[in-house]
Amino acid sequence: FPVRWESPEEETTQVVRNYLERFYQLPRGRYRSGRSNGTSVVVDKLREMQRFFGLNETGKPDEETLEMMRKPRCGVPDNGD
Amino acid sequence: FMVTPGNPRWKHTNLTYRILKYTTQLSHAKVETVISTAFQIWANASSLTFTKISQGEADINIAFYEGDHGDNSPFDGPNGILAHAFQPGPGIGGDAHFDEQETWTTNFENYNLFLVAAHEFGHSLGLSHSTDPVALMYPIYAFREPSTYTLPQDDINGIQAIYGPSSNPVQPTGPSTPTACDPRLTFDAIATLRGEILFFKDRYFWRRHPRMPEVELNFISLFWPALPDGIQAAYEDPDKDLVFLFKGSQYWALSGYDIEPGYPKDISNYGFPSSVRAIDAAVYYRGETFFFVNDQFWRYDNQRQSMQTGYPKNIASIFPGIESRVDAVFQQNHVFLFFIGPTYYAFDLSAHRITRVQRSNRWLNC
Repeated sequence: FPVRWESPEEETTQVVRNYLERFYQLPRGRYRSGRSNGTSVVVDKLREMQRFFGLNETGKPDEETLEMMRKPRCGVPDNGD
Repeated sequence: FMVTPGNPRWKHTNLTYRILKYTTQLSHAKVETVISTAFQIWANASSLTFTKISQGEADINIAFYEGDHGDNSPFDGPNGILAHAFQPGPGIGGDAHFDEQETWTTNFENYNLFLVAAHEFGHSLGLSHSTDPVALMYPIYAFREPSTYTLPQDDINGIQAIYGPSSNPVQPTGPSTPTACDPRLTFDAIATLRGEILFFKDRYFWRRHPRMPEVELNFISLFWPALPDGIQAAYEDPDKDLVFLFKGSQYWALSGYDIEPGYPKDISNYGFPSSVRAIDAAVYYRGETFFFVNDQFWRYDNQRQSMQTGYPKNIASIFPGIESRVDAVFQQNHVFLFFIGPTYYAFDLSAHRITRVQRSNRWLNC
C-alpha cells in the first residue's frame, strides 16, 4: 500500500491532539483539522497548556508551543487528575 | 506546587515500597540505590519514612514496563513519556511505572533514573505538577547533578502542605527560581557568547539574544552538566570563539555546548600570585583580558600569554567611579558594563568615565 503521507499540518495536528488528550483532558477524537465544532475546545486547552508553561497564550500551535510538546516529560496530566 | 485534586495522601507515614520489575539496563544494586536515594529526598523534607520490602503488598510498587502495560496509560517508546505514577491509595495507588524503552542512566546522559524516580515519587505522595521550572515536580525532564541535588523550595512547600513539617530539627530549605524582576537581583558572572549575553546566577543563567524579545532562563547543567553551580566570573574570547568560566581557583573553557578537553585548569596559569584564589569578574577587550579581584585588577596579554607588568592596580584609579568590588562585567561597543550589587555602571572607555547608572535587571527586560 502507498505509505500514508501526512502533510506537515496533519502531523502538527496529530502532535497537538495527542498532547492535549494526554495531559489536558481534551476529549478524544475532538480535534481533526477543518472541523469547526471542536476547535474552540482545542484553543482553550492549548491556552491552558501555554499558561501552565508560561508561554504566550496564543491558542495556536506556534513553534515555541510545539517545541515544548516535544520535550521528554512525565506521563501524568498537568492539571492533576 | 500543586497538590493532587481531592488531596489524596497516605494516612500512615512509615511507607513501604517494592521493586516488582527491574530495568535490564542497570544492575539491581544500582536501581535499588537510586530508588532509595530518590525516596530519601522526600524523607528529608517531611516526616515520611520509606522501607523496601521484597515480599507482600507494598504501598508503592515500582516497575519498568514497555508500551501498553494494562493501566490504561501505555508508554510510547524512547523519549516522549518517560514514566508515570499514581496518587496515594490502595492497589495501584502510589505505584510508579518507568518506560523500559528509555535509556536509564546514573549520570548526565538521558535519562537520569534518580531525577525521574524522585519526580514520580512526588506523585506517589500526592503532589501534581508544578509550574515552577526549577521544581522537581515540573513535568519536563531537565538534568541536574544528582550528587549535589537538594529538593527545591517549591517541592518542600508542596510536600509539607500535605504531610506537615520535616521531622528534622532544622527545617530544610531549598533553591528557588531566581526572580528576574527582583529589584535586589545581583549577578554572579556575565559573558557574551557569539552575540548573545549570558547572565549567571546560582545554578541558572539567563540568555539574552539580540533579536529575541524574551530572556530565557535555563539551568547551567542543562547546557553544561559537568559545570558546577555558582560560577563567579566569565568572559568570551571572540578571537578563539571560547567562553571562559571561573569558580574558585579553577576555570573551564567552553566551545558552544562543549567543555574543552583538559579542563578545569588552575588560575595560576594566568600568572596570578598564589594569594589570589578566586576571581570576581573578567572581561576581554582588544587582545587583553581584565581580571577584577576585590578592589584591584590585572591585565593579561592574550598574545604574549602573560600578565602585563605593573599590575595589579587599584580599580578606581583607572576606572573612576567604580569604587566597590565588582560582581560581573562585560564589554559592549567599547563600554565596560560593571555590575555591582543590583546596579550597573556603563564605563565609556573612550570618554574614560561612567556614562550611565541603572538597575542590573534592566538587562532582563525588567
